[in-house]
Amino acid sequence: FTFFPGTPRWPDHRQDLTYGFADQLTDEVKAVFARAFEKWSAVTPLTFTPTDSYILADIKIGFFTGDHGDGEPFDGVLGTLAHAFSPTNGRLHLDGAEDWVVAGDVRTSPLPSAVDLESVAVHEIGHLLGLGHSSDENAIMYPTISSRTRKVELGSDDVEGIQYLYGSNPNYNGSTSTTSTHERETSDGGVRD
Amino acid sequence: RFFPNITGLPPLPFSKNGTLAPWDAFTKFAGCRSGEKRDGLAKLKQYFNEFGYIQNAPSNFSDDFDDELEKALRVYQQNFNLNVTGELDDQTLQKIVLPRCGNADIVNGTTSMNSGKSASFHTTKHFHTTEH
Repeated sequence: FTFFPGTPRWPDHRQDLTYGFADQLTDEVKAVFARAFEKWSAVTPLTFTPTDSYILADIKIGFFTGDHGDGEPFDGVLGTLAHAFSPTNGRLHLDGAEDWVVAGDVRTSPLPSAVDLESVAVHEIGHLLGLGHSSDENAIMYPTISSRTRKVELGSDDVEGIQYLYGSNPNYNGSTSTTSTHERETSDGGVRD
Repeated sequence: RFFPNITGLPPLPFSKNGTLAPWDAFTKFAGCRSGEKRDGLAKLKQYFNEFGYIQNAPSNFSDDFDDELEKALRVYQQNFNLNVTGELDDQTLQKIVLPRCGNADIVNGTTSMNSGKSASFHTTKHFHTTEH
């Protein structure tokens, strides 16, 4: 796991965060983001609550196409899928040109450019909270994801990284759905962090 | 475009307008190595600049496979656990053309991912986790 330069994080007095949407989205799409936030709140003391006020929200989520004013234009179908800013900026932008799948098994999609929204949302929330990209291919914070791929569970690398920043959720039982730290260190001689 | 139901997806051959993804054209550089010149290589340099692998971008990149591109390529290969060849081999190109997050892998010249981990960092963490 890595952090942004200077290791920015949400301060202790701002750990109950709100999020809002720039667009009129269906409840089904909003539910995708709710599930994505739950992945991170399950392992940290952070909480995430939806709000109707986009302006006042700590985390501002929007779908944009092309040049949308932040100096990082989107490039149409596939290529760059989304980006997010480091704490405490709170902006999460997704490429509105993508073919976002919000339900069903994206792996069986007849559309080769179909992208699983929840997978990308979990990754981008990691950036919002302070994580950079990881070289661990099992980690959510690995930079690439193929189309028609679903990857929504935090890896042990993600959990170690985010808990370094915020500590653990008191209810977290220490298990992740991917390879455990012990297993990984056994397999590679314990060299990697 | 949202697809709430997977069965609602139209059976198109590729993207909805039939064009290739933005970086698919890079596959034509397969086998390209230092010292060569290929049309469009400047776009690959822009890609590496966008994701932090080439700093201090000039106003126009050249189509030359120069030392700067080779260096960027080596760091990229290290970050993505690829064989560090400094060449545009098939394995590397297959990774480059994948859809990805727009955030840079290297921010403000501060290396991250595999390429930024020093030996001392490894050692410290290793002892820590062993003790634990």
